[in-house]
Amino acid sequence: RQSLGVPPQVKDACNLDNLDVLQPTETIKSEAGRLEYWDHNNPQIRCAGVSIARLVIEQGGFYLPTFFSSPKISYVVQGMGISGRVIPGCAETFMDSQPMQGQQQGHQGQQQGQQGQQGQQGQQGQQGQQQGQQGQQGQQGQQGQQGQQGQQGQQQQGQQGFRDMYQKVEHVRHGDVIANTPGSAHWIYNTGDKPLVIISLLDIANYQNQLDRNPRVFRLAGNNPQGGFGGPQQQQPQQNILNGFDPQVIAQALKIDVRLAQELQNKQDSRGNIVRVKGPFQVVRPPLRQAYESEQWRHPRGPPQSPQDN
Amino acid sequence: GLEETICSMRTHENIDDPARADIYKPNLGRVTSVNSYTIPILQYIRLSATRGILQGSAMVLPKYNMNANEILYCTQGQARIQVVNDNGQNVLDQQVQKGQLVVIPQGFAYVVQSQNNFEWISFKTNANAMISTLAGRTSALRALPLEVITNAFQISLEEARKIKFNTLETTLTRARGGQQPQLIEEIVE
Repeated sequence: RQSLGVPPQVKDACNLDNLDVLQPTETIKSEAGRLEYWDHNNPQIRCAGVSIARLVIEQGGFYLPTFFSSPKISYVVQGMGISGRVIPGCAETFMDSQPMQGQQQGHQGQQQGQQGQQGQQGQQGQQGQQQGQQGQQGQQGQQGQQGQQGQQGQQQQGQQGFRDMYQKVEHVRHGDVIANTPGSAHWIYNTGDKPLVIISLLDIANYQNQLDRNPRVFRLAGNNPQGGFGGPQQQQPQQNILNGFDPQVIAQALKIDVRLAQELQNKQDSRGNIVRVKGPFQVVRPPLRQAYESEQWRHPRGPPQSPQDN
Repeated sequence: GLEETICSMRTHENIDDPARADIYKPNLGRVTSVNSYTIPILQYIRLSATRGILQGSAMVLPKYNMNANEILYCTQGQARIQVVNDNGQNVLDQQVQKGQLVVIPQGFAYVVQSQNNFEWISFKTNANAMISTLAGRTSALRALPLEVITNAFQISLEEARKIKFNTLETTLTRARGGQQPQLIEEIVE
């Protein structure tokens, strides 16, 4: 890194006469989990130009959408869950086609539901040529719906038969390596029956981080009275990015009323960055059939059921 | 590309020509960017620029720079600009006039509300500067499942739906109060 012209303050941090084993130095608790991090000002860590944190999400816990100014790479040490990320400009390719209350339950609804389902299955690539044709249909359908949306506004959505659409949702589980680009918000929900533990490295010396050598975390939602991730100087409460705007401006931008805009600022919320989800977390996700079959193969329970299971 | 050597590389592009706008909305304004896809030499210096012109009380939807710092310099008119840092604190809420500039660090969210025909040029410290909007058709909130929004903000499904789908524009909108109905011809994408 020195040959790449590392900034002076990092350079003189590299007195590495002896190394030692490092433990997390600080823990930030939330409603359904905690964030532990190693002090990035430690000479050895500072010399490496990184910041390291461990994220523990309890069962049914949800890590709120967050983005960083530096690239991040993570490893799932334990557990399983689903994760979504926001990549601006990408289409919402996941569509939740559960029928809504009060919605027409007739043939047309069914047909769209199937089309929605097929769209999703299409993504699994199970139906070959037919899928291609349906995929096209799905997209046209989607555009059709978009067009209708534009013309008739929100109250029409109930009749269009889809509940929601959003960007890709992925399964994560122990052994996965996850890469996050700067500025791309992501969220994680623990779908397993034990804590989801993820160790992450933030490359704060990377050229893509255009700010200083402090790990800076940006929250799209939530509010943590205990402060943010990144060592002692981050001890002031960390609020979400909408909090700093005038509610009137948020209301104009989102075309909602000011009261709802104020709710987006989470001022009264003290749950932290990992919140507990009450009830089912109804986010559509593709089935994970292949992976778990191989899993069972590696950890057989009880006597083999049939010859090929030996 | 191969057909361009450094000697013959183009080094300038006029981004004031309305016909060259990347984003255009009648009666609201236009935005034009130049990056390394437009002028390859910018790849070497890792810089890009964006020219913006807002008419009347138009507003640039709240957004943040994903991979660049931004220096916003006002060339005409006046606007109110708010900037929010990583702690969710408002670090700037002022009027910016002709001849003044604002530094907007990477990741800091900001909003620009024109007060009378605001025009600016922004320089960005990345050859392929990317933005992420917080409202509108390609916004971060739009990319999130409703379930995420209801749990994150402790609001109802219906409220989440409004937040997610009410604003149809992508970048520019008219700053009006609350939920007035919008004329379809104003939504030129």
